[in-house]
Amino acid sequence: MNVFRLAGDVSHLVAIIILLLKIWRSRSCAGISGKSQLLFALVFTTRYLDLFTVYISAYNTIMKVVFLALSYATVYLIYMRFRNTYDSENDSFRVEFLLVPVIGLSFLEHYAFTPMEVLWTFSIFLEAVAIMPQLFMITKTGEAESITTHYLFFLGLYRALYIANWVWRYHTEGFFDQIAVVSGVVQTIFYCDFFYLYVTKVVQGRSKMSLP
Amino acid sequence: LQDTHPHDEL
Repeated sequence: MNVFRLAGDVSHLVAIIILLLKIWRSRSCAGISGKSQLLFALVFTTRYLDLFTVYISAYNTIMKVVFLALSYATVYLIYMRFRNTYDSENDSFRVEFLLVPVIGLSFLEHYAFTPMEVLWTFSIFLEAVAIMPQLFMITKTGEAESITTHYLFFLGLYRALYIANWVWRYHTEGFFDQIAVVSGVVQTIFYCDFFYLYVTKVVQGRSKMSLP
Repeated sequence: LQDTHPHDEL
């Protein structure tokens, strides 16, 4: 554990809590892609199957359970509790275009051809692209509420901090997880354009982010 | 089941 990794995990947690609180307080999931949230729930489910097989640390176990619970709570709020506010019209990204290549890739590239390892690899690849329905939705409607952009900011910050964590781990313990690092870098690149818009529009005091 | 890769990151 290093400071980048811890800060990254905290950013991830903050992002998820921001989104959950936004939906709960406003009693609405307008502007939120339910598809992205379903994909994230699938990411956590397929990655954290090792909760039942290996014990790493109390921190690891607790965080996994919290991420799983919060992601399912988010999906519940969007598709059940506040489903009448869900903007399915604009959440029109074709998820099969992500799932099919990701499933294919995880069968091609993995550390071991076991169900657990293939599912872990699937979760890593899927996480890299799971935000695309949300970014697509913002592009389609041309705007995002500032609270939604704060969510995306913390999610992107988490990814950037994980890269710092990998650089640190490579130099201090020789750790290098090729699958995680390559897809992590790809994932972070998706946020770069958004980061630029966030800093130039939202931070400078506009309530909504409108695309140019 | 220790043959699986130990993934210690979240």
